[in-house]
Amino acid sequence: AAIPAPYASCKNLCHRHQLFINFRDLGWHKWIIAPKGFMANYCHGDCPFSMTTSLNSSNYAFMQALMHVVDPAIPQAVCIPTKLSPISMLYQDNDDNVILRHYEDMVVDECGCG
Amino acid sequence: LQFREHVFIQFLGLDKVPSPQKFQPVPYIMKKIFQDQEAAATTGASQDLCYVKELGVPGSVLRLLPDQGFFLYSENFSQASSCLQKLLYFNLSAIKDKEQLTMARLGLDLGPNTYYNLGPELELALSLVQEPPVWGRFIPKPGKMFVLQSVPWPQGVLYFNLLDVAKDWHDNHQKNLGLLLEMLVKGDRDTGVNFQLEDICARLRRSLHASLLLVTLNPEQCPTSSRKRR
Repeated sequence: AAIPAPYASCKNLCHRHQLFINFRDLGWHKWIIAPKGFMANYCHGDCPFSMTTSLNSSNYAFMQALMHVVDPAIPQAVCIPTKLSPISMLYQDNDDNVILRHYEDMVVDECGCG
Repeated sequence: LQFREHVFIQFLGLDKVPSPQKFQPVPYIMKKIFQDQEAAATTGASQDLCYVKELGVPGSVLRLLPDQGFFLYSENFSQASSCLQKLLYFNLSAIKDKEQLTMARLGLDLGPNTYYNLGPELELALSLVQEPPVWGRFIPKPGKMFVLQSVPWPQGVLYFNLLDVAKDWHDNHQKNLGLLLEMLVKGDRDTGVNFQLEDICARLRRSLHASLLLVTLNPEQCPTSSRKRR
């Protein structure tokens, strides 16, 4: 029989949260030509056992969530990025070179329990 | 934040936070490549981050190096119609040893390509500087000449493929002594308009702008196996 898992409200469940990184906030606008910032996002939220079957989870997260119910000393599965994408950056270095480069895994597209 | 910033700066392949005095002009091609990548990221289209389709070469990093050379003046110009001589120097130290050069394109911008600035035909010569300058000798001894061509003026931007030269410089930093650019006026016989040599050369010196566009491939980010698969 399914073990009654504590009810978790939707907004607390693991999902992607918006996070726009504005390079001006970091003082990097003085050397980054473009973009002015980018939507990086982040993952946050609970991974209760009841949701691991639907929350884009991995098998071991399922087992970990199951074991957490049996023995709470075992930590819950955690909310992590499951799909990431790159960004391109145009910036100037200390030798006045203009550089165009892509950086992998800078934007969180999807989250899941891992 | 300082510490974490340093980590991110290293991640960017830099050793410290850049503090440029003024932004260099960004060439059209780099803006276009950047905008194409932004558009692809927005639509979620798959991108091959190891190939620069706009230039048709494998690569993951583009760099535009400004010329750090200087004009050379010597009384005994080799020829009466010699207009300008410039040492062109590009600092390749930003390129890591593990990076492979896949493109090195020299751009010589001779000024606006408009016919309001009609000028005489020019002759352009590019030579490698293969010996360090000797004290007291104004003009470095030109080595192998690899470009000699006539250029109707105004001409806009001229491009030259420097891949072999840049690879040699990248493999052996001491060899990078720059290039010698010489420009002669081929006279005004064709146009029939009398040109004042000095004015022409002064205008050319003012408008000349040289830069080197480099594309490199980082084998750690772009293993050649994926290249073959593609």
